[in-house]
Amino acid sequence: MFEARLAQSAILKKVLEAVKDLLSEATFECSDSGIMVQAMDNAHVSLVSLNLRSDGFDKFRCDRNLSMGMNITTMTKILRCASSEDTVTLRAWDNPDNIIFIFESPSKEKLAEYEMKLINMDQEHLGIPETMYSCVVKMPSAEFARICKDLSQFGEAITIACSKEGVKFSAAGDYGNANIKLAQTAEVDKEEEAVCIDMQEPVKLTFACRYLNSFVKATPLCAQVKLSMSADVPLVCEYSIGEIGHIRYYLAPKIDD
Amino acid sequence: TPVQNDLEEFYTLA
Repeated sequence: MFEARLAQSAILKKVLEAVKDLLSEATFECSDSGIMVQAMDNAHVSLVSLNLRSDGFDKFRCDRNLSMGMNITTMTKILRCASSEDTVTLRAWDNPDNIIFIFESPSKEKLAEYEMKLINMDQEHLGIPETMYSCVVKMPSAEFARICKDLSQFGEAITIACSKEGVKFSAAGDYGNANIKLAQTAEVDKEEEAVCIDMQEPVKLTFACRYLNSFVKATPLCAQVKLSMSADVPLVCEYSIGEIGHIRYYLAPKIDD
Repeated sequence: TPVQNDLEEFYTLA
């Protein structure tokens, strides 16, 4: 049997909103250690890696490892039926055809059950090696979302250039160009407002706005985002999910032809 | 115009 309970469905609601633009379906790998998802978008340009540790759940039981293929569109619809304060329980039996989502109101007066059919999926796992990145930028997630949105008006791609002076985001198109520079913050009252740059070597990479604008749907999950970059390798854009885990997005850079 | 890379050019299928 598999059963995982979160005291508040808000986290799971936000996770679904953060992946639904990129993934229409995905396999949820459930084991003693928690729930993991690794899936590429249809174009194989980006990858979502989600990790929810079992100790972050209020209750977690997984008698045997399960791979459950889920339709993300349907799952998003189901999670939208939960209030943020509702308790959410995911339940499946061994060799399941279905997964059950149970939402219980804080007063326990309302109990809703939604059953979703599982789908058979071909697993395509990418092996991602541990990488030391030339630049790691930590910055407010809302600021990153704002920059992606603002620069998307100027072109289809955003160039991120990181040096010891700071990080520069730029976009250019037929009607003009724009650039936004962020310096490392000297002193901040609140850690979540800091811009922190850890640079070994300067990096300049270009990425499609479309995907970055999908990644920033994770902004409600965490006040800070971590961008890891090295020359000629995919960007890693990471958001922590409270004390329970993280979501990482990988995005292949654009190259000059 | 820069060309979009594919993720599978960087990581291998496991």
